[in-house]
Amino acid sequence: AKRPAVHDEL
Amino acid sequence: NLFRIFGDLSHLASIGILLHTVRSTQSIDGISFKTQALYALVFMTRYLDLFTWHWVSLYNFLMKVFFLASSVYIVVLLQQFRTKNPIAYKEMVLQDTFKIHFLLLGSLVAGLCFHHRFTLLEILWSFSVWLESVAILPQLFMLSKSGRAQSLTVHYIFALGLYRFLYIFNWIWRYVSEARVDKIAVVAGIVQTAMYSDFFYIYYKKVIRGNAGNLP
Repeated sequence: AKRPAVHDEL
Repeated sequence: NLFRIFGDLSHLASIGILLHTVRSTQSIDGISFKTQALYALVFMTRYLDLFTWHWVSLYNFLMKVFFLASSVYIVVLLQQFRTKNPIAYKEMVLQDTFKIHFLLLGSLVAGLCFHHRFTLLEILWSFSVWLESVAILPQLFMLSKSGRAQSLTVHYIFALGLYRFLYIFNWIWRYVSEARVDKIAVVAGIVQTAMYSDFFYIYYKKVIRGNAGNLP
């Protein structure tokens, strides 16, 4: 599983 | 995905319930100022990327602005009771006795230990995630101490807990469909949902089954 590059959640 | 949308809507609803009730009844009975101040700090430290041109989407931008503005507005609104209704304000302060410096210190340590990158923004982001996971504790502590809950507080906490609960399904969804996982958010999110589990049980007994009575 890849780690998120940007925080796209709130 | 739907879990995420309904999670965010539930989060919006919790703020709406709080704002509407405080403004229309002019009462702050049962609300923890400390929890609200912690949420304001959570959003202030998490959404600093608003100022770094890190564009995600219009939805993301508008929600961030809303959560940031509403959390600060709630703190200001509660502070106005200091002069507007000093008796009610004093009553709240006397009940709001949870020691939050442990939460702040613990979140800071967790933020320094677990983060995606060792930069100021990323450490503050991680701090905010850990702090959000425990920010409801002063409110739950107040609720359990008073032994009775205003329907406002109960619905507010329920909507907030539902938001966290739905986010867990959102992460499962994203793990399956995008192979994406944010370990920090997931672990902190599970911790946070666990904080609400006792409350959900009480809510189920009290509201859904209609058992009036005191909270344990």
